[in-house]
Amino acid sequence: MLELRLVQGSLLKKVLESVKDLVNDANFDCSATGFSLQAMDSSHVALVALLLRSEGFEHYRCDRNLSMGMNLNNMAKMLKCAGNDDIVTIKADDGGDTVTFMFESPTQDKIADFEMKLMDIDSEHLGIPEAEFQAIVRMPSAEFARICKDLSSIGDTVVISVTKEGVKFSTRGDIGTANIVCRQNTTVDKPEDATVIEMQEPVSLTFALRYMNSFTKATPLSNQVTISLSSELPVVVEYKVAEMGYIRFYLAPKLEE
Amino acid sequence: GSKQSTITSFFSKV
Repeated sequence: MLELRLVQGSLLKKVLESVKDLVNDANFDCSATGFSLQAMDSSHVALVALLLRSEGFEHYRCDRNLSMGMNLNNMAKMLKCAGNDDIVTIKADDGGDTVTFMFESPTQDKIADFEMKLMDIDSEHLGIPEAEFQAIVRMPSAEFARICKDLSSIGDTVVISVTKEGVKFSTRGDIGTANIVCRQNTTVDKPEDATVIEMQEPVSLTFALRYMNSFTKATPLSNQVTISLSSELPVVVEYKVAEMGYIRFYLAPKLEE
Repeated sequence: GSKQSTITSFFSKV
């Protein structure tokens, strides 16, 4: 038996909106630690890892580890029916073939339940090693989204370079080139407006902008995004999910042949 | 030219 009650139901709505276009079907894993998901896009270029820790739920009951295969588009359709202020409860029986999403309005005057069919998904779970990154950039998530959107109107790939000057996002296309440099800036009124660059050594990697743009659909989840880079490793683009966890997108680089 | 790598070439199955 599984019963997870999330007062801030809008978080789950936002999570689904940020992954549904990247991944079609995925297994949600439920354990004492929390509600999690790891899945790759169909071409295995990007991987998403979500964790919502059990402590972040108002009520968290998970009698035994459960893996629930869901079509993320269908799940997003159901969660769209929840109001932004609604409390969302996820319920499932061990061995059952459905999951129920219950939506309660804050004043308890409207209660809805949506039952969705589960599916069997063969998914491979990948071990993600703890990495030492050459550079970690923390910046406003809206700024990062703007940069990815702007650059994708010029080119298909972005070169992200971190030096002591700052972080540079560059692209080139048929019509020309573009370079955007963001410098460290910690003298801001609000901490969420800061740009912080921790560099162990300079690093420069190339990525497909199409995927970066897809990751920025998680922007409503967090004011800040963290971009972690190491030579010839997938970049990690992380958005915190309130105080309860994170959504991390891994993107494999384009490498010189 | 550059070639798109895949996640599975960096992370292995567990």
